[in-house]
Amino acid sequence: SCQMDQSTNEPLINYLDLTSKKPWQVFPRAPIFPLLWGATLSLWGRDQSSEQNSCFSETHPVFHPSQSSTYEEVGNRFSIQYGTGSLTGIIGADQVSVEGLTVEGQQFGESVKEPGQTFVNAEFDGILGLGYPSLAAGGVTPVFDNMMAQNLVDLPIFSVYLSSDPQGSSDSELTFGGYDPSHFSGTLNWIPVTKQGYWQIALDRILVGNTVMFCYEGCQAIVDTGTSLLNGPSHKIKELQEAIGATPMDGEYAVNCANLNTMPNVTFLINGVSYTLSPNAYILQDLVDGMQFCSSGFQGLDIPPPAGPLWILGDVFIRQFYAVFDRGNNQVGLAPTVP
Amino acid sequence: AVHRVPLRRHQSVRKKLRAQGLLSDFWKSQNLDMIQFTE
Repeated sequence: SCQMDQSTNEPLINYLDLTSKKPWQVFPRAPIFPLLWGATLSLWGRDQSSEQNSCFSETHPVFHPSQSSTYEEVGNRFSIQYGTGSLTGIIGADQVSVEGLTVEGQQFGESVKEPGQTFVNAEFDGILGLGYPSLAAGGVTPVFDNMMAQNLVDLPIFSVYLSSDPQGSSDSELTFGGYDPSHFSGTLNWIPVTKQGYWQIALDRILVGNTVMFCYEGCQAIVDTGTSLLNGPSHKIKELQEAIGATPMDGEYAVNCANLNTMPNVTFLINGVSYTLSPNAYILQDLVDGMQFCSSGFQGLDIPPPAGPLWILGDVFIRQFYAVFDRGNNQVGLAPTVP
Repeated sequence: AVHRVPLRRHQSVRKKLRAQGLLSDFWKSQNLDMIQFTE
């Protein structure tokens, strides 16, 4: 009876680079930590599952519907397909509390079966979707839509600030009900949403150095906190990797860290405004065996028509540009992040 | 009035696998060739 989505089999591995999590509580259990992604609200674990991976409860809190007086089982089945794993489950409803904001009757997916290791290894315990309702698995109403409907927020706006601090101990923030001017400089540039699913916008041009290299006649992109890197069509990204001097190394594209100062900027022209990423912004630096390792923040991902092709301005981009998501006027606001 | 939700940054799974020298094995186990995939 489970409706499996057969539309795509692209290897979706974005969770590999996930670094941002937030506390989230479904009454009355302990906090769990979801990933912000798409428009699904899903919990990985449910206690009634006999099919659940035995490693699961060791790495994730298990959800106990029977312990909640406010829980209601809706019963619809849902399925989410990932390239390296999948999950199926049922829809339930309960209070969902995020930092003191309590949403009543929030429907969410409770995972019953998770083949493979994808969601066992992943540190996050669920997904808190921030997209439009059309994107929601199982047809549930997303959390922020319920926040708006229940008048929990003054403005139909949420914002994301991702700190560039590589240690990440400080102050990244999701803001419901508005935005915080202290997190960006100058004024927000508002960009109309072109398709209400993901937060999709139009790109005018993409430049490498001072040369227009991609998107000559305009193209489409999504601003997506659930994507860690900056993705684009695979053949374009291959050209881009070559343009910045990245070469294959152990299955991923990397650069010589000593070359950061000579690598080109990559600029996205959006609604007439330039958004420039320096090499320090689009190269991910890491220590491997005490040696500095510099991997490319660009990744090829082909999204077939009619949804694609799409560029995905993920965390690599949002770390540099504070992002405001305005459901009232269906627009995205961007401005340079204050470090 | 805005509601602030602090976000915590964790070491990514990719970094952990890379640090343990297991990233190549991961691509193989998942039948993924990220270089080929990108191409």
